[in-house]
Amino acid sequence: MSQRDITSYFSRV
Amino acid sequence: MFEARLVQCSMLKKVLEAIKELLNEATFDCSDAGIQLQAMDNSHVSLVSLNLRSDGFDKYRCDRNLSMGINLASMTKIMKCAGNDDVLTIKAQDNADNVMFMFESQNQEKVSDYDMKLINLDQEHLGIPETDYSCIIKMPSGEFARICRDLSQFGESVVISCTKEGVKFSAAGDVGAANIKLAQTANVDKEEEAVTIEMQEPVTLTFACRYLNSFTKATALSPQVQLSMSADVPLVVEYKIGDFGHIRYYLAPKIEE
Repeated sequence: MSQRDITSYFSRV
Repeated sequence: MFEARLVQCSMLKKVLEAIKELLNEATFDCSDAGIQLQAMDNSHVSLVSLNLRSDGFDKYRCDRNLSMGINLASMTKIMKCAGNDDVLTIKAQDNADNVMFMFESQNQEKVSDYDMKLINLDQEHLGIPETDYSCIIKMPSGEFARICRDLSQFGESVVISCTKEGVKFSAAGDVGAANIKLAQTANVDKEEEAVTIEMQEPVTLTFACRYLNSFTKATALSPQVQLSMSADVPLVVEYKIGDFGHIRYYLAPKIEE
């Protein structure tokens, strides 16, 4: 299993 | 001018406990609406979102929006100097480079003030989309903390699997395997002891134990915790904070390589 990065789900504002 | 007064300063102590394991520093954004904080942990796996509404405070004044960059270890040192029953007032001037914490004992015979330097933080802000979650689990926060603690002995990851029958937490590793199943409670005397599940579709996701355990540092803030899950999106772990608002933790799932 690999850990996803939270920034890959939410857009930068 | 910013000024916020809190009769029970224990709430802020608990908030600090709930964030200081994940974050070294954070920006407290103060506006007329209240105090907001959004920050990712160092490894960008989780995100903390705190909302304290102005109407929860005993007195609240914020003439101009103010972003206070705070070293949480420094703030912890200061908050340790406050008694749980002390009345807290936080004060800052517009564009100030420091913030003042004033603690007054209930009988007003002891008044202390601590001035703390603010820091400049260049933090990324993330937009969190509104999501209709497939499963929303509400359960006693102490039970969730216990499950996370127990399962972290067995592996680095916890699999959370939610169906309409209930929710299952599983971990496996060198010692063996562990499974904890919780069914919805049929009858409970106290609402805060209930386990409830709202399910549109069953969901199974895997998360790092370490972060879940850090989130449970918020247990003292609320008797209940809410877990919201949908396939392939971050888990939301939410603790309500009395009349103030909430703290939410978002955690990116682990996925197959």
